[in-house]
Amino acid sequence: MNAFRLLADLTHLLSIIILLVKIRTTKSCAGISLKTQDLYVLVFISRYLDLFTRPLSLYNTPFKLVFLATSITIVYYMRYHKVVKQTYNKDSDTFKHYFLILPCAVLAFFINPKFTFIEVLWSFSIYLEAVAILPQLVLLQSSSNIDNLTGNYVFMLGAYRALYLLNWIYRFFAEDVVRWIPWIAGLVQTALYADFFYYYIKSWRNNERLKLP
Amino acid sequence: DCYDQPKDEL
Repeated sequence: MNAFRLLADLTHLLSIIILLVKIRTTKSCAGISLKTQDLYVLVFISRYLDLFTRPLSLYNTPFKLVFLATSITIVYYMRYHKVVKQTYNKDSDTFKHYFLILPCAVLAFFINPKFTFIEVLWSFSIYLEAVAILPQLVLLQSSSNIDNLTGNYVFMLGAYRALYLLNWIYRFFAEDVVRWIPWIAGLVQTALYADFFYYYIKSWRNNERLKLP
Repeated sequence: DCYDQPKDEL
């Protein structure tokens, strides 16, 4: 465990809390992509299957349970809550996210640490997480005004994986740990946020509303 | 192709 890793996980947790606060307090999920949330549920389920097979960890296990519970709760709210589901931008959330699942599954089938059920699904979840934000970024581009909580949510979500990259750099030098699969997927994932980061920081610096081209 | 790595990260 190192500071980058701890900060990364807390940032990830914070992003989910921001989203839950937004949905619960404003009773609205306007600007949030349900497709991205669906993908995150898939990411967490396929990644945390080892909850039942590997020894529990005081640190990881609570986080895994919280990530699973919150991501499922968010999808539940957006699909079934009578008030919230009315505010979902169904006609703007148009990304064909099913086209993301198959390539990740095929890639995981061929590129994985070990050809076992758990490891292939773990690799699938790593690849899927890298692209899961795409529907959300596409939805933001079509949103006329992005509310602060949504902007902060996406920013934290991107920042957490960037912090994981620092954690991997640290572990490479300090513990000689090499992990190609999460490294490359994490780089792709963070790169996808690059333009969002640029506009987010620009709007924060000029103290104006966030607007994506 | 990677060796079996412990899943100690989230």
